[in-house]
Amino acid sequence: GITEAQAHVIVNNALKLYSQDKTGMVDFALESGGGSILSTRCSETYETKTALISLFGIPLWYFSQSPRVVIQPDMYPGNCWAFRGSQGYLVVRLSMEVRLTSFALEHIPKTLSPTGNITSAPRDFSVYGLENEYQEEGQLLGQFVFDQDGESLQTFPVQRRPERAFQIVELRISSNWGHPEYTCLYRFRVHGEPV
Amino acid sequence: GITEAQAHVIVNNALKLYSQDKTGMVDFALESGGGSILSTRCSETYETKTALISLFGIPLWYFSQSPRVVIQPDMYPGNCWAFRGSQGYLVVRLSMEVRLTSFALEHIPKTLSPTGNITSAPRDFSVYGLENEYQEEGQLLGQFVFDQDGESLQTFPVQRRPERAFQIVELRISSNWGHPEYTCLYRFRVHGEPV
Amino acid sequence: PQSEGLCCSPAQLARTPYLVLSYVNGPPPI
Repeated sequence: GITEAQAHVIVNNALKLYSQDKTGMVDFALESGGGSILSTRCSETYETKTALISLFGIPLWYFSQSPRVVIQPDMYPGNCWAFRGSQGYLVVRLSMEVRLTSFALEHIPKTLSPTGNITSAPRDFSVYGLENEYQEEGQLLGQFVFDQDGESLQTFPVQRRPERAFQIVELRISSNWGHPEYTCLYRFRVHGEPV
Repeated sequence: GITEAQAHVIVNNALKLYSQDKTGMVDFALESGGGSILSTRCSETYETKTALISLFGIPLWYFSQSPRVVIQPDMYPGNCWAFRGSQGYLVVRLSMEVRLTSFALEHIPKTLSPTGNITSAPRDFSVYGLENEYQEEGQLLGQFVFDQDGESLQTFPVQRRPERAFQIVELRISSNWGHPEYTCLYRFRVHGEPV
Repeated sequence: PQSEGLCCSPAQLARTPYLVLSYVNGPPPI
């Protein structure tokens, strides 16, 4: 058995880790930290023309989330980038050149989804290191599966330890969990050792 | 006594629930999830003309929070919708038609209020289900009291289980905890089972 | 009195100086 003091230590350490972006690890893709979206290649934002912004009764435009939200930490339902279909690409420039060690994908938990499911979540995906943003086929760093029955935040270590560092990574989603029209990306994180 | 492993499980489960919008329940009023503010009926935003926005030294306009913040998750002091007096109305369109089960009101804790009190918090309130946004008297789902000495987030089960589902609800505040000029609403949540 | 609140039309939001967001074509992608 543990003492009350030990319990307090456990709780405080858990809260401390949680407050450190839940992982205590640098996310080199984070926009506020210097990351940026370079391209979505040929994937297109799923435009639903559903969120109408008006002022004084005059309709102004339809709002939809841009790919930038994938490197922003807001995880509330709807704050995701939706691309048409189940195949999408995201080219991200990291805040610095990094020897990549792991990636993370995050999605809302099923409990918070109004539909009760997360069929729009990505399923099979791969990550490539690019030498420059125009490179068509970069170095494959791993092929992974985001598990819809797993944790909200899932981390994946690189499968092939790259010999070089990269400042540009490409996230390729190749399937989702069943949504026929779009796939939603909430957050993608990149971890590693800075050069 | 409990073991260290059991303590870790307790803490991790608590953090998991906390990370799920604190409740692990869908909030059908949440704006990013598809909820929207339809109307404030006769209540008016309390305009203090206190937050002045300027550019290059040129004053542009006075900023005040719109009713939309009541269905947004930011809970920092000041991020509330203030209406004049202590009687206010908010008509909310949910993200879908829902068999309503409970509602929640959230206010900043006294510990974070610069004044040391939360007299601007709502006190007596009621919630109605509306068939359409023009309906004047909807179906009363319950009359409740937000306790200024209670938790920051208070959840209230519906008092009369409605036979039908609703997509529009009306929140009516009829008193506050003493502030003579305005009442502040931080967040209103709506829970239930989607149809 | 509660009925005081019924004197205004629901279009009141249109006269406020805020950007109004309304969902017109179903829910957003989630």
